[in-house]
Amino acid sequence: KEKHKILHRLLQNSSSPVDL
Amino acid sequence: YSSPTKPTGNKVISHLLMMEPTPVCAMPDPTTPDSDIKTLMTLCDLLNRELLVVIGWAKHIPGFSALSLVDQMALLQSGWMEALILVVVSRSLSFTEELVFAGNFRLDRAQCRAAGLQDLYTALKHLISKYQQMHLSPEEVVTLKAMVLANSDSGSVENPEAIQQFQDVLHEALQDFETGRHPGDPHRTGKLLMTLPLLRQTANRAVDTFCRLQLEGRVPMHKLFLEMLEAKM
Repeated sequence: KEKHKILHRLLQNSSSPVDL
Repeated sequence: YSSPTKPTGNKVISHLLMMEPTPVCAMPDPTTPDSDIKTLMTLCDLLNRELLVVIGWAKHIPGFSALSLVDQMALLQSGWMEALILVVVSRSLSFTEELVFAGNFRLDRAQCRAAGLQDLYTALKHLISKYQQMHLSPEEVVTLKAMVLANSDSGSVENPEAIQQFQDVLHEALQDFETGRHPGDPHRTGKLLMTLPLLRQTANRAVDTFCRLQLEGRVPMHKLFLEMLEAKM
């Protein structure tokens, strides 16, 4: 995770789940 | 590449269409004189921003955000280039010679050759021509784009059942859409799924190309793009 910290941070920010 | 004119009849695909991001524009550095390196710099910068858009967009795919963070990362790290390739393919569908990376950034064969992107040009043209022959629709583009993340075959997923369910929802949406839109071609869903190996092969070619550019050190690359490239190495 440390190695992929930008992706990790981007995904953690304001995830809005979609439920259809 | 026609605009969707009829209701899709499928709520997953309608949602994906609604969530399609605004196209990104190329931003060539006005202080750098035109050269092959400038072309590559513009391309790498554009793809980095496009990658950021793909990551933000993935959160809107029905079911994606319900996956664990580890699995979301695994799918994106495996499938990001395939999603980017589909973005370029969809923009290039109505062009015969050029690759349309952005509305204001199109490259023809000669420009690609000069920039050392000849292999990538050939691979992309092959894929584009296949989709042109199939008259790929915007609904199919968005569904395939979601599918390449769901089907990215990452070796390090936590919950394979959840990912299978995520794939099934998209598969069912595509099948449902094709039944309504192409009733005379019962094999269309299968034909589309059978393009996925060529799409992956093209994405692998693109990854190889950018890894080579990175190793040569001629083009500065953004941290996110490098991080995602490293995940593919």
